[in-house]
Amino acid sequence: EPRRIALINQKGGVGKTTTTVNLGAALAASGLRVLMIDLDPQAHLTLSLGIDPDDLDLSVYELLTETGVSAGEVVRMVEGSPNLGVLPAVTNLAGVESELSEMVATGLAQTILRNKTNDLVRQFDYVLLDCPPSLGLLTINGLTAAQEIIVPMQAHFLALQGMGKLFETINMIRQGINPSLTVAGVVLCMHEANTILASDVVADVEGFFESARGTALPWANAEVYPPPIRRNIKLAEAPSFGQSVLTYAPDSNGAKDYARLARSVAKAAV
Amino acid sequence: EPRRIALINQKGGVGKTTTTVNLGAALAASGLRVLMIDLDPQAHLTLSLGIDPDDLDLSVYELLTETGVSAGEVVRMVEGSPNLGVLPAVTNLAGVESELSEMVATGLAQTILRNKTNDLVRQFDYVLLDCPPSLGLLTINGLTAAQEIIVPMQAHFLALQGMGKLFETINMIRQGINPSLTVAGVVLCMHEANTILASDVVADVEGFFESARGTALPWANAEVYPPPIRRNIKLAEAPSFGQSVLTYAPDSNGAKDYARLARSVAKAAV
Ligand SMILES: Nc1ncnc2c1ncn2[C@@H]1O[C@H](COP(=O)(O)OP(=O)(O)OP(=O)(O)O)[C@@H](O)[C@H]1O
Ligand SMILES: Nc1ncnc2c1ncn2[C@@H]1O[C@H](COP(=O)(O)OP(=O)(O)OP(=O)(O)O)[C@@H](O)[C@H]1O
Ligand SMILES: [Mg+2]
Ligand SMILES: [Mg+2]
Repeated sequence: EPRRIALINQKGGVGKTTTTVNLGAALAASGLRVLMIDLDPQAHLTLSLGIDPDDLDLSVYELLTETGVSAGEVVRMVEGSPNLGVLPAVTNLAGVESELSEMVATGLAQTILRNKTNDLVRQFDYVLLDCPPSLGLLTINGLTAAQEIIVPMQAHFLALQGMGKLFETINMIRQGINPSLTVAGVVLCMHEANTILASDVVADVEGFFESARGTALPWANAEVYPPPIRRNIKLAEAPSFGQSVLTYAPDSNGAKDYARLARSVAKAAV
Repeated sequence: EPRRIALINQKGGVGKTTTTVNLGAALAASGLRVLMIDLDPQAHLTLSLGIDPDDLDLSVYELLTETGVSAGEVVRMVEGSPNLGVLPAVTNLAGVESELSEMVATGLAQTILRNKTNDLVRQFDYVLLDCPPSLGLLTINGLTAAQEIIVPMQAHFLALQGMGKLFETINMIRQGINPSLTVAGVVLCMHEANTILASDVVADVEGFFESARGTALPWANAEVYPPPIRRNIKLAEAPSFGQSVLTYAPDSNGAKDYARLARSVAKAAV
């Protein structure tokens, strides 16, 4: 049974895709088999792995909208990384919400991804789902196909504002379609460690998790994963070469931080 | 007749709100009357001005959905800034897309904001519309209520990927609902000036604009505005105090960069 983790934050540009690629690559480098799923019509995860969405005949879009398509037909191994597979996205994913709208009431539209990937995921140790910056149907599919959530975030004031709404949605999903959903933790991205703002925001988040300990809330056992991921230009450059930072710049702070993060995440396995 | 400028980029977290607040404050500081309009259900512009969206009886939401509500009733002056007004947002704005769906075919849903603000905007020299990270109905209202577009962006690889789609939408709007729409330019946000990545991306954007010179394309006269806005923690802290960086940290690089940007933008007035 693999660990299935959705990378979620409805705020844009906080590091969801960067964390999916590099946490995934770091886990794979340690010998684990990792499947990454791109649920974003922007297809940034797909692009970051050197795949051109315009060249794809089979993607998450066909998987969600065509009953005959199986996950085994869609999955691709990442070049040069034996333990790393991906279900890639295409821009047509943007249309999925309207196409599946009639299946929402029955709960079918929300669980297609889970149902379609149940077999494939057994070939992996970790499944990482990269979600778009919204709480719409694609993210909901991510939330129902996962058992755990990691929230990448920037330790900024406006980031805290969105957390309330995000956690409200997670709580609703847990009471509704996915009772096994928990929040594993937060990854601090693009972190500026020696600023008052960052330490204030981190203290807020840690306090929020502390006050949930011993309750039945989905984040009762959540943590702020060490280490924070420092700002590092190599992390922004790697996607333009279609590589993770681990292969693009193995000695960089970006590679080191994500390698350490992978150990924290793996250690926290329930 | 005021200059009406929409701050647009469907990629999240690139600096749209930060640019709206601080460009607006800098223009106002130079004596111009500036109206800012928050079109984002996240209400980050509203929060950044020290306004609590949960306390609002009248907002852009009521303006768009209730025929009897006028912009004059919704507008608020920003505390301590005589030339600065705002039409604030609330989280209910997220529901506007479904509420107005029946009016989309006639083009009415897309132009409500323009029609409702035509009178009020004459009291201002500049109108800045802060749009959400999407190309949905709220952004479309921003694009039809504006005559010019400024695209805040980060000089990163994935940022370029989204530009194509964004400009395609702008071109469609210009051929459809708003023939007077032009792209005034790009603001480089969170800029890391001495990196190869940044200079490559900036060169790409400048080349894209160059090749449009003398054509009828909406970006035929677009420029990359000087100066790039450097990363500066003061810009991230100011919202938590409900102030622009110009009042919060007037000697910071953030304040200086946005003051210079305001001069570039004002000079480029058609
Ligand atoms: N630690 C870092 N240092 C430098 N750049 C980073 C870092 N983390 C992410 N970036 C860059 O910041 C930008 C936003 O990151 P990313 O695309 O991962 O965020 P996201 O949350 O997935 O965005 P979206 O909401 O659009 O899906 C990208 O250009 C990425 O390369
Ligand atoms: N030059 C800068 N230096 C430091 N921090 C910045 C800078 N510009 C923006 N930020 C911070 O980066 C984050 C994202 O910026 P902002 O909210 O303005 O982007 P946005 O494009 O409006 O996002 P959204 O797509 O969610 O509306 C915010 O926390 C903001 O305070
Ligand atoms: Mg992403
Ligand atoms: Mg914003």
